[in-house]
Amino acid sequence: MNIFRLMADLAHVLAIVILLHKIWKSRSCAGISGKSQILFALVYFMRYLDIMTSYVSFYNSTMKLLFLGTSGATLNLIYRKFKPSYDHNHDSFRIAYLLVPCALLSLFLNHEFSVLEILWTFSIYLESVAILPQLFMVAKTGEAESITSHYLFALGSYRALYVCNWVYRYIAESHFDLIAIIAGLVQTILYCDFFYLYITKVLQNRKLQLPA
Amino acid sequence: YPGIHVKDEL
Repeated sequence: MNIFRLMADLAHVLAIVILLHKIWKSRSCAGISGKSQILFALVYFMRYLDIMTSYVSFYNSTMKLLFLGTSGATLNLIYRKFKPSYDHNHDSFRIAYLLVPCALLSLFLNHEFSVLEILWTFSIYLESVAILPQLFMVAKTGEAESITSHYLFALGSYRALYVCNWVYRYIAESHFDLIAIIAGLVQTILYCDFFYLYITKVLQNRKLQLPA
Repeated sequence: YPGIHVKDEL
């Protein structure tokens, strides 16, 4: 565990806390893509199946359970408790366009052709693009609430910090996982446009509004 | 890859 990795995980937890707090406080999930949240839930479920087969540390298992639990809770808030506020007309990204290529890619580009390994690889590929329905929704409505922007910034920072962690681990431990690194880079690149808008607008107390 | 691929991350 290095500082980048710790900060990454904290940013990830912060993102989840911001999202749940926003929905709970406003009693509304307006502006949040349920489809991105479905994809994230799928990502955690596929990746953390190994919680039963391999033990890394107490920290590791706790975080896995936290991500599984909170993603289930988020889906419950969006699709049950606050369903009337869910903006499904603007959440129109077709997730099959992400699921099918990720599934095919994980069958061909993996570390080992075994069920758990392919599911892990699928989750890594899917995570890298899972935010697209949310970004698509922001682009479609042309704006995002500040709190949604904070959520996206924390969530994007998490994988960017993992990239720093991988550089550190490559130098310090000669450890690297090419699949995770490339997918992590793709994931981070997808947020770049948003990061730019966040820094130039939201941090200056302006609403995130896209140019028409 | 075996040996390199340790899944100790989240």
